[in-house]
Amino acid sequence: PERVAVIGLGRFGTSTANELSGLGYEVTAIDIDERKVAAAAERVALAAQGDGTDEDLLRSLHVDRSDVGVVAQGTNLEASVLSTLLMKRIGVPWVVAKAKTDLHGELLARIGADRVIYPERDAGNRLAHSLSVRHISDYITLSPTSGIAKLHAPAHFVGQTLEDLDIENHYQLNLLLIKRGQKIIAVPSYRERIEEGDELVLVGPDREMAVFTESHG
Amino acid sequence: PERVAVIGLGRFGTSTANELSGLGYEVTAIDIDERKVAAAAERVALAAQGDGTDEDLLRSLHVDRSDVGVVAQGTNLEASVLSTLLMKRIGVPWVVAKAKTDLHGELLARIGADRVIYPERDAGNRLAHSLSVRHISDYITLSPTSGIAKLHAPAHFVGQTLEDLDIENHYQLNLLLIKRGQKIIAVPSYRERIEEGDELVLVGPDREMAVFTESHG
Ligand SMILES: Nc1ncnc2c1ncn2[C@@H]1O[C@H](COP(=O)(O)OP(=O)(O)OP(=O)(O)O)[C@@H](O)[C@H]1O
Ligand SMILES: Nc1ncnc2c1ncn2[C@@H]1O[C@H](COP(=O)(O)OP(=O)(O)OP(=O)(O)O)[C@@H](O)[C@H]1O
Repeated sequence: PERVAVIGLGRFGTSTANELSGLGYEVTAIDIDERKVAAAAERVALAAQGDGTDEDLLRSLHVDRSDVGVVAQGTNLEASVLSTLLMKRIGVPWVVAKAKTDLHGELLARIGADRVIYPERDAGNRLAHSLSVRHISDYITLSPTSGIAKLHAPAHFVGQTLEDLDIENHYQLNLLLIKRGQKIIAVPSYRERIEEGDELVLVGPDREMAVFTESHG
Repeated sequence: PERVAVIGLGRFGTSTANELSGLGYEVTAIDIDERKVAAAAERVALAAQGDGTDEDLLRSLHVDRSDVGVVAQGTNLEASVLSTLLMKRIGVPWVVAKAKTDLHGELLARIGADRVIYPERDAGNRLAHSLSVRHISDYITLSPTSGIAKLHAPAHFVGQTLEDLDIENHYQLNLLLIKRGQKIIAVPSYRERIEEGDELVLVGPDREMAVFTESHG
């Protein structure tokens, strides 16, 4: 997608708008609070002060031509639902909305949100999974009991080859790739030697991941 | 780690406590609000009503024996900082705290938090990265311009072998693994044939990931 409209510049909306701008998207950011608009103006293509539940405003800002809409205002449930409905109505193909509660999220899904995000709940989930693998900053869930995790290579791995380490047999985990500084070594060969500072991306059952980090974290 | 103490049962704290309990951890959950405690009691090992800034309370609940402490109360900055400091003081080796603002987070880091979490900001970040790969529900950042993403196999991939698809050369992306129902095929062979419903885990530059999904999303 090229164009993204973000309604609401709280922490979630601001982070979304800024990151998307950094990735090269054309971002239109709307907030009812002039100071939020001013703060965003330096980072996004177009920052406008106004009410995200105002259809005329959205059309005048060409939100109908956006590829993606993000309703990042979550406290006012009615406004959040209205903005979501409006964006779908004026033809935005993919609308993401932030929800504060399950009920709020269900409501958003029913009126057309293509994806609902629960930042606090998702963060708790991720933290729970990453706690068993304490230096993990990222985790992808594959199933309720397994996933992909990125973590720092244990100290005593350094200097050893993948053949020596035989991760698959010793730990029932697969090493998918090594990140070494800026370099990414996908599907490393058995001759690859681990270096200080390497980050390993492993896949496997949570239990095995936990065993791995507890003995090597 | 085996034992985790969670102070504050908002959405982030509740999700952390519940998910950790589900993963087999012994969770002690503390909240000043009796109703939150009652709601958590069915899911965690020990739920106690009380103030997370009360050292005697923490010691009486054996929080000093926890492997990890989570300060999931973020609105009251002073209490959040106090709880964090206390947990470190009584000997909890790894303390994670949630922050509402950068300043709050910096404060927490300075007084000893081992990790600070910004749920809203992180969610905005993830959304930004996943928007360019619209069906992605998970993403691991490897660098500011590349990462690992899990996404549904494009329709026209179905029935083709990895050799036919030659993803590496056509898309400058590496296929790390295929998730097929409950099965995980790590480092798939070139003879592997894509099936309907397969989820692909790819790694590469954001730009290439975006090209891939825009032409195949
Ligand atoms: N009707 C509206 N139209 C446009 N912007 C709005 C509207 N109502 C509120 N906002 C703006 O939305 C932003 C986010 O509001 P919200 O109350 O959802 O905060 P929040 O949920 O705490 O956000 P976050 O958690 O992402 O920091 C605020 O900057 C606010 O000014
Ligand atoms: N001093 C305290 N000791 C223990 N629990 C507390 C204390 N102060 C607040 N709490 C509890 O912490 C929980 C989370 O509070 P907070 O105000 O941080 O909510 P929040 O930041 O909106 O949470 P979330 O965003 O995770 O839903 C509440 O359930 C509240 O009762």
